[in-house]
Amino acid sequence: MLELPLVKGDPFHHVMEAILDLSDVAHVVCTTRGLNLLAVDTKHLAIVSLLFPAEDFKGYTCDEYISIGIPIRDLVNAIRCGDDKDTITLKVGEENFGTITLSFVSPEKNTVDYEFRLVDAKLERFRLPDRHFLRSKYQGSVKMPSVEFRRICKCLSNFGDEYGVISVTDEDLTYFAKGTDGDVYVEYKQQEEDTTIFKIDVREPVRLAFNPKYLNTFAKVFTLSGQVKLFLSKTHPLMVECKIGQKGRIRCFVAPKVEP
Amino acid sequence: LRSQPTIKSFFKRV
Repeated sequence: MLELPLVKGDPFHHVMEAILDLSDVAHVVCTTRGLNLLAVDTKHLAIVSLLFPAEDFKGYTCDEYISIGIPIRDLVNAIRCGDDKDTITLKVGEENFGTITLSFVSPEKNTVDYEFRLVDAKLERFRLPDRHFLRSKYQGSVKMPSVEFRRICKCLSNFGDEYGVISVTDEDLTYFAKGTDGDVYVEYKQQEEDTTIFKIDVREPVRLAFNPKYLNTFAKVFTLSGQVKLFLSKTHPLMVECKIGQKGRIRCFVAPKVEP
Repeated sequence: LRSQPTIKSFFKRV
């Protein structure tokens, strides 16, 4: 049995809204310890992962291992129909396995229930990078304000949706996007005085090409947190992470474009 | 010039 309390605009809803146009199914695994959501975009170029420990989720109830495929559009449409003040609970029960119920309760105790089928998609689990992997395979990381990151992603995506480059040295971070009519460069210098807001940490310079469209989509989600951290590798996907709550986190991975 | 490996090719399946 699973009961997942949701609020319009919370991280779970936010992630679902963000990936609505990228992916059809969110794979959700719930245990007594918490929730893990994984969604791969339909072109198989990006992954978003949301980790929510039970202690960060007020009212979270799960007494067994539950692995389900949630149709993102159905869920988002239902949440959009609800009122901001409604208490929303996502339920998967033993008696109605194969379906999901989304219950909305207004402050006046009026209720609306949505019931829809779970997606029978084969759950694909990936071994996503742990700290050891990040330390050994990623040559650099950059911490920056999420609002600033979103602004850059929007700017890059507006110029060119298909081809962007991130480069980092121990002195600066640069973004580049190639558009049809022009290019855009954005450069950030490492500030020596204040490294709490913007901090570059590199073992060696890294340059990687990527598709700006995906970063722009995920950047919206990262504004749920004040800061984002980018992990850059010469051989592995670009990873962007933000912390949610006490121990939760959202991560996205964008496949690098291979340059000659 | 801009070939694109899939994201899945970078991760092992569990």
